[in-house]
Amino acid sequence: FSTFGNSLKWEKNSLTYRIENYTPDMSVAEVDDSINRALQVWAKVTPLRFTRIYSGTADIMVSFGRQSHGDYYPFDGPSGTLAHAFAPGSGIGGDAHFDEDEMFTFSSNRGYVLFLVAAHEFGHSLGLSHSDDPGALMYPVYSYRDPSTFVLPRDDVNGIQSLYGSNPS
Amino acid sequence: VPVSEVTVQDESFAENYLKNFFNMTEQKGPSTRRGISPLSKKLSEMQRFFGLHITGALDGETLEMMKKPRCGVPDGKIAR
Repeated sequence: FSTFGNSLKWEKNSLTYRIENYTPDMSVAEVDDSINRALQVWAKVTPLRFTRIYSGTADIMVSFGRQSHGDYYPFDGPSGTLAHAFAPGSGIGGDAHFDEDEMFTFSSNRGYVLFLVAAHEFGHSLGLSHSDDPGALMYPVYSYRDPSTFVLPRDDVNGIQSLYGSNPS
Repeated sequence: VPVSEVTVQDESFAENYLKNFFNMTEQKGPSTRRGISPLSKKLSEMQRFFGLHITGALDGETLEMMKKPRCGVPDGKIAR
């Protein structure tokens, strides 16, 4: 695993998130569930806790956009880049953006499983950079895994616990 | 003579990829004419990261990896 420079991390364990808009590829309930489960992947192994808010600015703002979407890092159309997220910090820090030109799915291997992409992006939101371990969630290349049986790989557990410690409960 | 499997378009694609994800800067001036080129250095860095055969040259295996769907955060770097 690797972290951003100076072990950049949140200096609090209670974080908020907000879903700003939705992809038409999936139902609202499916998006909500995918995002929530992606955050819980990290909460399970750390003291971090996530609360959803519906207005105002959250620590982690989640949105779908295509091409230029307001952050000077335009998406590239179908395929290529699927999503990106910013390291912990104020403002745009922690925010996760998903490329609307991709086809996101709830669990099918036809398209990209939003849960898997989001779990990876939230790793960045929490302070993890890319891993060179091909089996790690934080490996930069997408590979399908069954979301119903997903277990956070050891490399990612070690990475996130190096920043926040383990789950006290 | 081996037939090249890499097109001019592939080279341009690879340069953009390395600029985006491996912090490759523009090649300028005569200093790039000597020694190992920045492109070759960055290709080696990328091949090492992904566990590919390290050649420093753009080959089919490297190009295939570059074209896989991926996250848009530069590897090992903070997007400033």
